[in-house]
Amino acid sequence: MNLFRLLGDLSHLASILVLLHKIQTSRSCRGISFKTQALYVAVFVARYLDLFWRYISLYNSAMKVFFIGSSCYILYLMKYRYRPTNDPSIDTFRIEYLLVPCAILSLIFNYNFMPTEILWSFSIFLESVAILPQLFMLQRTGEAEAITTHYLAALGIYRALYIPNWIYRYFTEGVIDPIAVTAGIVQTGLYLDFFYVYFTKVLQGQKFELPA
Amino acid sequence: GSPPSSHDEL
Repeated sequence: MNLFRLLGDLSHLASILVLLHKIQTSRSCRGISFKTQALYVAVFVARYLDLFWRYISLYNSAMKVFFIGSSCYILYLMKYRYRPTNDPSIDTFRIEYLLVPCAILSLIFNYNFMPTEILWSFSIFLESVAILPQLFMLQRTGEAEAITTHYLAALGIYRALYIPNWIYRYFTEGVIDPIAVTAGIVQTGLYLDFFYVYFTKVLQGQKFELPA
Repeated sequence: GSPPSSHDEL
């Protein structure tokens, strides 16, 4: 564990708490893509079910349980408790365009051709693009509540912090994980446009609005 | 470097 990874994980944790806070206090999931949230459930289940056969640390296991549990709970809130506030007509990204390529990529790029490793690769590839339905929705509506942008910023910062973590691990431990690094760089890249607007507008107290 | 097979990251 190093500081970059710890702060990255905490940022990931914070993003989920911010999202839960937004939904609970506004009693609404307006502006949140159900498809992105469903993809995160798939990502966490595919990757973290290894907690039944691989023990790393209490920290690692507790985080895995939290990510699976909280993502399922968010899906429940969107699908049942606050269903009327969820508008599927603006959540139109076709997720099969993400699922199918990620499935193919995971069959080609994995560290061992066995179900658990293929699932791990699949989850890494899927996570890197899971935010696209959400960003697509943002692009369509052209604006977002400040709290939604804080959620997205924390989520983007999480993966961005993993990059210095990998560089640090390369020099201190000599390990490199080409699948995670490639997908992680792609994932962080997807946030660059968003980050630009977030840091130049939202953090200056302006509304998050995309140019028409 | 070699790839970590332990998947110790989240």
